[in-house]
Amino acid sequence: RPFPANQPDGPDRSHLPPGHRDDTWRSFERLLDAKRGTHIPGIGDLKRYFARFGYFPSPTSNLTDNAFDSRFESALTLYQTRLGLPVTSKLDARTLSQIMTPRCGVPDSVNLNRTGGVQR
Amino acid sequence: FAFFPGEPRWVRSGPLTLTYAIGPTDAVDYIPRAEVEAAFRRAFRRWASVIPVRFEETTEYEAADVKVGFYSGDHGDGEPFDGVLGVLAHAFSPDSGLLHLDSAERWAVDFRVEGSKVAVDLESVATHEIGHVLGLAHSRVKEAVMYPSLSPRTRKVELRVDDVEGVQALYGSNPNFTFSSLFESDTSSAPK
Repeated sequence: RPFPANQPDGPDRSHLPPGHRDDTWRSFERLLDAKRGTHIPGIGDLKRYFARFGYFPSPTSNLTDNAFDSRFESALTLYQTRLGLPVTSKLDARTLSQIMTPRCGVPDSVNLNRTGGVQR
Repeated sequence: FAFFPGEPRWVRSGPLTLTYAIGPTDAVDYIPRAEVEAAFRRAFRRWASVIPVRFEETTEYEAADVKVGFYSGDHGDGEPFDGVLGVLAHAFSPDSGLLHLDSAERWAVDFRVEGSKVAVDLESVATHEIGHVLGLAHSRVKEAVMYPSLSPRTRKVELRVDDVEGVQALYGSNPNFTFSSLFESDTSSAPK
């Protein structure tokens, strides 16, 4: 079902950074407080984000669905560990804030061959 | 700190000198080219102060070891830029020497002059990307220059212990460098 992001009793967004209408990753804020077992529009985009930056083992995996499944949870946990965040395995405000922060395009994983153009 | 797979680094016989060139800056014509050059000069100097590597600016772009350029969208290296914020820049491991900045960003060299809420500090990003050019991957240390993210209107240009130890593991130490020259707060947490 749709995430109740715009309802009065929805998630507390006070910890998220102020946004800008052109911000590439601003739409991720709708995922606040999502956890395993939910289906939310936008999770697929976040899966592709994680794949791009080295948190899914294979970038060719099916990353189009919006399920917060165990593979996504593993990627999220790895992200929280690598970025020095509290490991909650949830899309808490601090984690989402970090995800939405502008960053370098080089993947964080140092084990994948696509990292940083080593092959080029 | 972390390295790329295989720990690639620049290798030359004798003292290591790398040339760098900055491509056209028309995409950021709201910043005088001289100020773009000055920001990169400071960024390269910071790394050179801790390792025995010299960086020389050149106007011969194609022949330069390190090629700096502003690009937008798909620019032919398989890693298209994505517009305002999101990905700010990327660079490639040794000895590629490619350092690309997203021209869609509102780059700033002085936040007292640049008022945009989404302005990104050019020197901070340049310092980070030069770390990749030298062979450093992303660090988990939030204070380190090599941490992957940078908020708008934030300046992070000073190398931290983690950055210095990483790059010195690749190239050795500049004989003139001492850890006491880093921030006092940084040296107090140095493990060695």
